[in-house]
Amino acid sequence: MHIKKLEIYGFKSFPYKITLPFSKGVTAIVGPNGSGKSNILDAIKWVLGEQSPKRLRVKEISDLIYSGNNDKKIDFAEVKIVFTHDPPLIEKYKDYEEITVIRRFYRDGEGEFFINNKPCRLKDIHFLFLGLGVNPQSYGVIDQGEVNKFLEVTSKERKRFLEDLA
Amino acid sequence: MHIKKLEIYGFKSFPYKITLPFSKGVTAIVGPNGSGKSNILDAIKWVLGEQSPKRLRVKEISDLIYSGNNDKKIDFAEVKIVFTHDPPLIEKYKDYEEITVIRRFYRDGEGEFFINNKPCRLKDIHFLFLGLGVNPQSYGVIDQGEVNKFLEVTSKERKRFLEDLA
Amino acid sequence: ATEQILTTLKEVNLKLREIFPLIFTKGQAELYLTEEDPLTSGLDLRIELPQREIKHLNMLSGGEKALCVIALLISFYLTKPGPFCILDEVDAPLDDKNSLKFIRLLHKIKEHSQIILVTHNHNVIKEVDNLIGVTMEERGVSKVVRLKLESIYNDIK
Amino acid sequence: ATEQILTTLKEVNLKLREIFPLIFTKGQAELYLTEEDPLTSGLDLRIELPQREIKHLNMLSGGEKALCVIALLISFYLTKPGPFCILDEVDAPLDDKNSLKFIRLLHKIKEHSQIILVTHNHNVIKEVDNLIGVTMEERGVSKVVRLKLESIYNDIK
Ligand SMILES: Nc1ncnc2c1ncn2[C@@H]1O[C@H](COP(=O)(O)OP(=O)(O)OP(=O)(O)O)[C@@H](O)[C@H]1O
Ligand SMILES: Nc1ncnc2c1ncn2[C@@H]1O[C@H](COP(=O)(O)OP(=O)(O)OP(=O)(O)O)[C@@H](O)[C@H]1O
Ligand SMILES: [Mg+2]
Ligand SMILES: [Mg+2]
Repeated sequence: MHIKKLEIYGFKSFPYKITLPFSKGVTAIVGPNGSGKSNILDAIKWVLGEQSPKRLRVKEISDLIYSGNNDKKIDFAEVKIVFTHDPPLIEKYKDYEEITVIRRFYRDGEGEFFINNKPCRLKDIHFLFLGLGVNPQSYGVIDQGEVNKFLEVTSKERKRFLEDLA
Repeated sequence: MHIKKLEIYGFKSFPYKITLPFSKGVTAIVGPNGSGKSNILDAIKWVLGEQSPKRLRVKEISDLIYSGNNDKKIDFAEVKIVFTHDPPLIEKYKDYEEITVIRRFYRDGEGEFFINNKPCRLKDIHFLFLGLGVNPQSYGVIDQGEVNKFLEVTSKERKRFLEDLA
Repeated sequence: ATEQILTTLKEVNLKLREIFPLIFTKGQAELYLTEEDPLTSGLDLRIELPQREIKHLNMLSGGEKALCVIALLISFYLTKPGPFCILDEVDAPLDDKNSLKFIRLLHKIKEHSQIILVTHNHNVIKEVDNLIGVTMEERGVSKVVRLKLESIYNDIK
Repeated sequence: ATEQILTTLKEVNLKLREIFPLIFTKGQAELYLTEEDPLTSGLDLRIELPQREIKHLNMLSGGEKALCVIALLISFYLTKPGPFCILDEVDAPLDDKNSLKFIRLLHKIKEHSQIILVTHNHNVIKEVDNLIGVTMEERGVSKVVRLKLESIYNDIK
């Protein structure tokens, strides 16, 4: 299983819909300071169910929606992620070669979630990713400037990573 | 006034005495990871009067003394710094074209301080550097990994930097 | 659950024994539980480097700390490959030699795990499989460009 | 003391008005007191970038934050030059273009202040006045080598 595609619209510095194809192996995202690289990683974390404003580098969740001088009025932020699902890992979706998850957030505070285009709740998304062994707070997601965090947290917090693994 | 020379002996990863000539302008210290670059900056902060183990990246002050498999038994750490003093800034030392400060620390916990080879106390060193406008905790000393600290501290802490300047 | 933690710990340490010396020549590292009971215990790391006494991890340099974390990350992924791994400029503290070691180690786990990383480091960019470029031509608006490895390389030179 | 804080703040902001747009094209930044009384007040930074709304500093990227700090540092040193300035890998988050801006700005304050910096960045190394090399040939023992600018440059290529 791997990420096949990511679509971002209205999220942070992306007022226009962009599509990012991903493939297996090692992919580097490169570009000048402030161009939007970490914002792409935030989009992935968010669609995987991340809820903490601090980990998404915003004060309030509404700051995730694009705001700028662009005359286009952006009402909502949406991220779509497409995973390959061959061989199938989740019983419920065994007939699907791909799994698509969409997360949307409106200015009025409403949020919407979809799995394979069927509306669902955030809980369902968490449940799905748990089954796939995917967790935006796992030891495999290291934020900018936090590489030494594993060594600097308390030994009890560090053990949580081992439990993730077990 | 600028740093003319630095001598380090028995401090952190320097069991043998080394001499570092410095000149005006911009000097870069370069070398592989773990080679001792930040240790040189720690030596400068320490001889300027830094007392906090945390800012010197040790648990206890005795960790400043070299410890390794080297058969040479190192009993103390010593750092000597030589400043130019032309035109003279400090009345007391107006006849000296250079000012030399030495700081020493023995394994038994004793510390010794010298200004122009005359024994003095830590208070005298602090006083001297205050007069020269030198402070190891000023906004002009930025530790590794702490570049964004100025933006991330509280606004009251940030104001202290402005007071430094005033 | 206790059983599982102990077995996993043993497996990670086995991998760490293999990976750590690739980063720190003749070095050794080991994760250990701070108390008897695995359920309430903490987890610490002990490191040995030849002819050096590492009394505590804070003595390590900025780059050495990052290398330890990378060695642990790879050992975790070799023990239980997660579907993907997302790294945002973890190579920033590394020198030329170690940034090459970093990217070459990542290739060891790419068989089972997809790796997405952000970097400014040319040593790393040269050795990845795919590149995605991001720019901000119009102020405040991010755009994505599909890059060919050779084209980015020409820009840099 | 109150008087002094207010005058110094004005002077720093004057310099910031000159320096900030050199780093962020058409950008503006200003330090301001959070309360009436300068003695008890805090100090905050307001930033404007063209066609962007910076609601709070946390929206800035890692590199943009470092550039703000560098702009402030230079403005402080232009207001009251301290005898020296010691920077340990502050350029680590910067891309190629901005690391060149960084070292060129440092040259603006070197007239009155001695600058000592640690870096792994080749763009920066190329533009300094003096180089000091540090190595650890014998395990655990640091040695210092006087480097000629051209010699380090050959190593890198
Ligand atoms: N809601 C938003 N609307 C518009 N722009 C936003 C929003 N949130 C963040 N930004 C912009 O995104 C930019 C930061 O992007 P990001 O952190 O992804 O940069 P980066 O490419 O990772 O850069 P670096 O290399 O410096 O880390 C900031 O300049 C910020 O103004
Ligand atoms: N008291 C001591 N005795 C012997 N060695 C020490 C002592 N204190 C620190 N060291 C060694 O110094 C090394 C770290 O040096 P330093 O932090 O200066 O590296 P650096 O050149 O800044 O590297 P980086 O580029 O990774 O930041 C460590 O490997 C540590 O073992
Ligand atoms: Mg970033
Ligand atoms: Mg260092």
